[in-house]
Amino acid sequence: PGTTGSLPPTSSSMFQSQPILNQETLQQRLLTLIDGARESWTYAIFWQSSFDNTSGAAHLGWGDGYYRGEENRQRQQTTFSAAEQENRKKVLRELTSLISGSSSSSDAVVDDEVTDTEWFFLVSMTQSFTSGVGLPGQAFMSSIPIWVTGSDTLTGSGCERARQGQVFGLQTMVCVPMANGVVELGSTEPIYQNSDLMNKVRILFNFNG
Amino acid sequence: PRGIPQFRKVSLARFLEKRKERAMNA
Repeated sequence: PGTTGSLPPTSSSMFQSQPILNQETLQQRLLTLIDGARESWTYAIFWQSSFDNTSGAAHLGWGDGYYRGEENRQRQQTTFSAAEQENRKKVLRELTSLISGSSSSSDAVVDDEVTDTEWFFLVSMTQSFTSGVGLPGQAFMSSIPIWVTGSDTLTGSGCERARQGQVFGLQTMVCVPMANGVVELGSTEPIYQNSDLMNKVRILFNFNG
Repeated sequence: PRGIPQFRKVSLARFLEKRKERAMNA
């Protein structure tokens, strides 16, 4: 997906199933990774790899994600229009209704502004990457971590996901390849490469013991 | 919900719940 447009929440074609790792375990690992970090990460996603026998290519799809939010939510300003904000709220209302069965428009979940990074995280749930394509796909194919810091660097990376991340307010994106997928982290703060985080990812997401 | 595999449903439900918590604590 190459646009910043709306999220198709109920499109079954966007939600193809795939083999999954234990989701509770994944969530706990993602939470441990960024809640315990000294840096301020906005979200963490585990992109899970699967192999397509037909095309012979590896794919990365949504495994699980943890959205922590920004340190100072009030500081967050959207560059998008009021119409875009209404669209986000509408989608969130529909998703809330689908998940909980409640369609109350006064629900606190939908009353609040949907921030740019929340939207980026939500849209990520609909995305997948072929090995070698996109930031997670490039990291997975090369087995080399990718660490991009700075708005200009994200824009100039030539990667659509990085460009999207920058548009939605991110200043740092990191993709660390593992045997079963890729761990992606994003932040609205500029965070520079450090080996502590890499080591933590490798320990937490080494599913082969 | 129909059309959304369980693992995304779980992620989504968790995201919405946390969002509600953040809104109530703001």
